[in-house]
Amino acid sequence: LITGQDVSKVYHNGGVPIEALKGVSFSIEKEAFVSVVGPSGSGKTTLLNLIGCLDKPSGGRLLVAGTDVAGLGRTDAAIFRGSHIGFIFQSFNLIPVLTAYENVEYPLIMVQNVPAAQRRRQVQDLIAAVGMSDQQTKRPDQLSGGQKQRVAIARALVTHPQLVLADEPTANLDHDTAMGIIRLMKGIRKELQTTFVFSTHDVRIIDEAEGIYRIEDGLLKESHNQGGG
Amino acid sequence: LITGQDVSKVYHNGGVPIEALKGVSFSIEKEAFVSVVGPSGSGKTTLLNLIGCLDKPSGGRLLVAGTDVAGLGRTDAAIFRGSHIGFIFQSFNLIPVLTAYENVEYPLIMVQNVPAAQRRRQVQDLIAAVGMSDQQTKRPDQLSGGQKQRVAIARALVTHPQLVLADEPTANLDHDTAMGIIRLMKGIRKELQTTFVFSTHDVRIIDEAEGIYRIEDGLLKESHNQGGG
Ligand SMILES: Nc1ncnc2c1ncn2[C@@H]1O[C@H](COP(=O)(O)OP(=O)(O)OP(=O)(O)O)[C@@H](O)[C@H]1O
Ligand SMILES: Nc1ncnc2c1ncn2[C@@H]1O[C@H](COP(=O)(O)OP(=O)(O)OP(=O)(O)O)[C@@H](O)[C@H]1O
Ligand SMILES: [Mg+2]
Ligand SMILES: [Mg+2]
Repeated sequence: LITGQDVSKVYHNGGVPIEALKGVSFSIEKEAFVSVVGPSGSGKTTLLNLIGCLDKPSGGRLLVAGTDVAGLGRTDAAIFRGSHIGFIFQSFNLIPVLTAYENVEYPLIMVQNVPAAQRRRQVQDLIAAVGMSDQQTKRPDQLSGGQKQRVAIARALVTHPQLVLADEPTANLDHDTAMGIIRLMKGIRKELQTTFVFSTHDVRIIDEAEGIYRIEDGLLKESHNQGGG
Repeated sequence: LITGQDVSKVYHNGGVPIEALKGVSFSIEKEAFVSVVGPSGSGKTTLLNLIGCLDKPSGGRLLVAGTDVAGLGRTDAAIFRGSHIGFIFQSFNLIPVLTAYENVEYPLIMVQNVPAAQRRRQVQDLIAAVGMSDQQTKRPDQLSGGQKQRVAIARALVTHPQLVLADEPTANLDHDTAMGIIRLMKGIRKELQTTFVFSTHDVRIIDEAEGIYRIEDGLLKESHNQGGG
């Protein structure tokens, strides 16, 4: 589903250029359930942002579902993202003025234009699946860290995307809640043939991943498959 | 150092009142290195916010370093906090317009009025101790998740507080970086007789904690000590 050829990213912020990715090449198949691991600051979020069309590579080629995403203009990138990708951000990025329910509903309105009755079913199903039914009328500032994280997870999954990019999705979750989320994702992967790519330090996810890609200092150090989970 | 007697917290936000803490009683000694654990939404952040004078209990008594913190007015609470407590927030709460260096320096200027030369030494020592020397001129939006977390850690420790409240301080850190942070904190606890209270799901911290307080649904379910680490 995803092929990267010598993908690089350099941040220019007025000072010394920062090479976050120094030319990585990789391939991730459809329906994969894989994880990118590596030390803090090694380039994981950068890589996910590029695959997810939230940023552009400085060099190299990046194909996602057959599309060269580096070549997309801003509007086309947003349309492509909305049609294919669910993203769970490391910092959640919930909309402060919307309730938990409305945050999850948002992409169905703004991006996919789903009819109201179907929309309601899809939102309620995902909110229940992440254990947030009792909390759905709250705004983000009224939720705990792990509750916000679960709203972010529900929002990424509600559009039934082809590809889910999950940046540290369980960092704020206790063991049982995290395992529930991992099971939910495995179920969705099986039922909807969804591809999941995680960036994570969480051994609970790493243990379930069927492929591990290790990034260190902007370089892909190794990748290998392990038995299915 | 900290004594809580039947501490409760009810959030009123226009709807049904939320009982985040339903009367917890506990005691934490000076120089403790302990952890509060529990499911997502169980009341951990709420408890730390009360101990740290960032919020007030709805009921009960809470003594921190001999002071009844529930009775403090806003200004006195801020002064008490600045004089005694370092807080590592679950969402980091860095100041977006300041660099990493300036974020760490901030409490020394605004709260403790430390002279420039001494201030520079203290800030550089902590920034080096959390492995952020190379990144100190960046603003928060130019840092990775784990890098922001480490800036938040340095900022909480730079004032040499009597009590450190650390809410999920290693959630975004890889194993080696997290172990380095835990060692740093153990060292500070020994050298400065600092008390550390963590709220965490991270077994790496739980394994090092010498006391565990378990919260579930706003109630303290159990507390017990385990061997030193
Ligand atoms: N401002 C608020 N208004 C209403 N309810 C709140 C508010 N803050 C927290 N709560 C609720 O109080 C309960 C406890 O929240 P708290 O943040 O203490 O949980 P937590 O144990 O830290 O969870 P996590 O592990 O997910 O960070 C939760 O159900 C939460 O939704
Ligand atoms: N906007 C930016 N400007 C400058 N440098 C940046 C920017 N964003 C990230 N970086 C740098 O690029 C490197 C990689 O960042 P990235 O966020 O991809 O790391 P990460 O592997 O996700 O780390 P973590 O595990 O801490 O989340 C880091 O050194 C970071 O400081
Ligand atoms: Mg990251
Ligand atoms: Mg919390």
